[in-house]
Amino acid sequence: MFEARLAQSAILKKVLEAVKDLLTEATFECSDSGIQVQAMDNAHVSLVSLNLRSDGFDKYRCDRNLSMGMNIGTMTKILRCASSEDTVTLRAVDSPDNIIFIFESQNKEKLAEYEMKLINMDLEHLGIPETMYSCVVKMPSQEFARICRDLSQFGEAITIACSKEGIKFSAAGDYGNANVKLAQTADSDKEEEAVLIDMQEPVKLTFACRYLNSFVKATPLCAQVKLSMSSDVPLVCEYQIGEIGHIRYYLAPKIDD
Amino acid sequence: TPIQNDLLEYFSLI
Repeated sequence: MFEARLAQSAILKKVLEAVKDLLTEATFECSDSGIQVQAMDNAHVSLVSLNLRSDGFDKYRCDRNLSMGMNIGTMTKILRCASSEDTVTLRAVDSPDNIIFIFESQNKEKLAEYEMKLINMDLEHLGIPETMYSCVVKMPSQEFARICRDLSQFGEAITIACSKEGIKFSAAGDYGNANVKLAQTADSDKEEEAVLIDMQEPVKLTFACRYLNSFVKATPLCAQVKLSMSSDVPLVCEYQIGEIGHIRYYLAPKIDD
Repeated sequence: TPIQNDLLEYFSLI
């Protein structure tokens, strides 16, 4: 028996919105410690790594480890049927063909059940080596989303250059070029508005706008985003999910031919 | 123009 309950479906709704552009299907691995998803996009350029800890749920029970293949499009449609304040419960038997989503309104007067067929998927896991990153930047997630959106108008790629002075995003295309520089905030009262740079050595990397613009769909999950970069390794773009876990996106850089 | 690298260049399947 697997059962996981969240007091408000809003978190799960936001998680689905944050992955649906990149993934069509994904395996949800459920164990005593929580729910994990690791999946690459079809082009093998980016990877989504989602971790929801069991202690972050209002109720969590997982008698046997389960790997449930889910269609992300269908799951997104089902989650859109829930109000943000509804309680959501995921339920499956030990060797499931289906998973049930149960939405209960706050006043308990409305109870909705949606059953979704699971799909058989080959489980492909990637070994991600422990990496000490040259630059780790924490910045407001809305600012990052804004910069990705703005610079996407100028080219297909954004170059991120990070040094002690700050972080610079730039894009160039047929119509011109653009760059946005953010300095490290000196003494931000509000943690959420801070730009913090932890730099061992400067880095300069180029990434496809298309993927960055998919990652920033996670913006509603967290006020801050963490970008970890080293020369010639994938970018890690991380959003905390309240007290329950995190979503990390890995993105292979564009390299000079 | 820079070309898009594959994630599998960095991470291995396990």
